[in-house]
Amino acid sequence: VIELTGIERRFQVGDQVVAALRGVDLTLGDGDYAAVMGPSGSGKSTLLNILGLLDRPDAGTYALGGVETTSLNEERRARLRRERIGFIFQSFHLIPRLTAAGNVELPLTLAGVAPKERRERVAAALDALGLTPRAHHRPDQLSGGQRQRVAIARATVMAPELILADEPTGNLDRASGEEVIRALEGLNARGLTLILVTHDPVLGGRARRRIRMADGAVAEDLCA
Amino acid sequence: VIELTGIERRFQVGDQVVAALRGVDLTLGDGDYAAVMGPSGSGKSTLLNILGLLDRPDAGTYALGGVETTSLNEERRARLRRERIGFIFQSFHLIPRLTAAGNVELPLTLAGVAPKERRERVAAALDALGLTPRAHHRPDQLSGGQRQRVAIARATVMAPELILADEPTGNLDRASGEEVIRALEGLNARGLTLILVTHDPVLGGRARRRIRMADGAVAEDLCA
Ligand SMILES: Nc1ncnc2c1ncn2[C@@H]1O[C@H](COP(=O)(O)OP(=O)(O)OP(=O)(O)O)[C@@H](O)[C@H]1O
Ligand SMILES: Nc1ncnc2c1ncn2[C@@H]1O[C@H](COP(=O)(O)OP(=O)(O)OP(=O)(O)O)[C@@H](O)[C@H]1O
Ligand SMILES: [Mg+2]
Ligand SMILES: [Mg+2]
Repeated sequence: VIELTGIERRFQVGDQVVAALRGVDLTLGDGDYAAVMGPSGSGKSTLLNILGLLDRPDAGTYALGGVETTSLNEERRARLRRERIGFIFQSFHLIPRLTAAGNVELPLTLAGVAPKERRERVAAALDALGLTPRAHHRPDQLSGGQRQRVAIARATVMAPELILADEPTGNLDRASGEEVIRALEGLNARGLTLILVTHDPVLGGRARRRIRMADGAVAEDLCA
Repeated sequence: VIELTGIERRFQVGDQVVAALRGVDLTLGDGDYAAVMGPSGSGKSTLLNILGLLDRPDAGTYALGGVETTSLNEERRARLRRERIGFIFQSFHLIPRLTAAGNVELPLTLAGVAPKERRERVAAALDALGLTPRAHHRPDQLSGGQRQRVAIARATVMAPELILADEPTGNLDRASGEEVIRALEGLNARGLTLILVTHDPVLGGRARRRIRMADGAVAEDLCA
């Protein structure tokens, strides 16, 4: 369902060029469960942003569900992103003026889901992540780990076909982290493709597919 | 050097009151090395914010280096904070328009350190955390772990007497995390008091003093 070929991504800072991705090839099937690991700065978030249609490569192609995405216009990419992808950002990107419940509800509202169904799905998503007592708190009234869980609830409430999670347990204790992973693995068991970036080798070891990055390239790509 | 007595902190959200800290007593000596652990939402960041003079308790007292801080006015608290405390935030709080070097330099400039010495100290702090190649990148041009390391460099460049670190390795791979901990432990070895909030039990196990929080109170307080 995911096919990356020859992906390159460079950033310019002043007169310096950073080669964030230097030729990445990657193929994943429907329902795969992959962990992407590697040192700080090795290109994991850059890779995820390209997979999530949030960024375009400077070279190479990306086919998602058979659709060649790099040649699509912004509007079609945005629609594909909304309809098919749930993204959990390394820095959460919650909407400050909305409550936890409001943040989780937003993608449902944008997708035209009816109010009664929205309320039920938001309640279920918050409950699955232990957030019910904090539903009416805004992000600045939440702990770091609570914000992270809101970001996860928002990405999963639409049951997208692809979930991209950038360090989903970085701010969580062992118990909350396990709850999150169980929730994400539950979605994967129902057919969703799951790609996690993580620094936690215990978490990485649970994935069936393990991809290790170094310096903008794939150093290792194994099936467990 | 730190004496907390009967610390309470409550937050109001709508008609709900959250008891973030419910009566915390804590005494730490000069040069101590403590880890604060506990579930997401148990009050760790709230405790650190009070220790860092970023927040005031609703009840109880906090003496820092013999100075009773809760009765001081805002201006004196701000000065004490600038002069004595280095804070590494769970969400970094870097200044978006400044580069990595600019962010690290800021506390030195505010303290009136001369330009030549500032440049040397910034270069040393960046180098200690592997950030030299990214000195001229702004936060939005850095990876998550690089931003975290800039936050650490900024907090430590002033060699404050107290360092408060809220999950300093949450976004770092094992190797970068060890570099950070070595840098922080090096400062502690030179007499700085170090308090880390962490979800990583390996990291927590290195501290000489281990404090576990649950539901806004200290559940356990051990010397290793
Ligand atoms: N400004 C605020 N307004 C309302 N509630 C708050 C506020 N700040 C924190 N809280 C609540 O107080 C509790 C403690 O928050 P705190 O940030 O100290 O937790 P924590 O132990 O640092 O958690 P984590 O490990 O997730 O970072 C949480 O339940 C949180 O929802
Ligand atoms: N917008 C940008 N402009 C310039 N350089 C960038 C930009 N975004 C990322 N980089 C650089 O590209 C490299 C890869 O960044 P990326 O965020 O993908 O790393 P990462 O593997 O996610 O790291 P971490 O584990 O620290 O989150 C880094 O060295 C970073 O400094
Ligand atoms: Mg990253
Ligand atoms: Mg916290």
